[in-house]
Amino acid sequence: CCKLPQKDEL
Amino acid sequence: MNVFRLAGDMSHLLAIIILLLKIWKTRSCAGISGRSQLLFALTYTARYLDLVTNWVSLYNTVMKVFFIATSYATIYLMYLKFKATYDSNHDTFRVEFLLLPVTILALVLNHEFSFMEILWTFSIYLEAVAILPQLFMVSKTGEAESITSHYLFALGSYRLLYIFNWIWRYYTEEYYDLIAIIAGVVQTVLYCDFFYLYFTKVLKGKKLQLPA
Repeated sequence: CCKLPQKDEL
Repeated sequence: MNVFRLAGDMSHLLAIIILLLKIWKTRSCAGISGRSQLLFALTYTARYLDLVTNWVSLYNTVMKVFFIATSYATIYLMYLKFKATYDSNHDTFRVEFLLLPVTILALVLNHEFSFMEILWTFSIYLEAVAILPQLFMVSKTGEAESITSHYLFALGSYRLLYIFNWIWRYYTEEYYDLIAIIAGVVQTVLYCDFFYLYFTKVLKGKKLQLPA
């Protein structure tokens, strides 16, 4: 299914 | 990156610098909850393990390394170097009451049942409540030094600014992460009482003292 979005926050 | 996100990160950075400077300059960690600091170290360790798997930017990496390193430096100062000044009698919040529910919640409410994702979720939930031992300590002693209040204000503002960042990102990128948003709102709400006291007392030059 759907790939999680990249985590770019701290 | 938007202005709210950057301001949030800077506020977080400032909080940590204030705390370290306070401990270093006064050679004392009186009034600081070691238990909250241990929870923060656990938070950053669990969340930033992706340093080795996920490259975002130099900014991202530097900040992550800074947050992990300073959280352990704080623990070193509190539990080793300035241990004699650590107010453990007043630092009695039972952290298992936070760790257990947070662990269960992370295992149940997550985006994906994978090792890294559960660690990330755990860290988000844990961060939301990690300040409770510190707030408990302030309420137990009924007061906080001004410098400790400034630290708490900067730390509380950080997640509040992130909420504005999430609103911004929702409208500009259609990006949102419900787990981060709900935990971030909870985290900010926990500071409300403190924010009120900060504005009504500390900023008017008075010491933060709770009514008896």
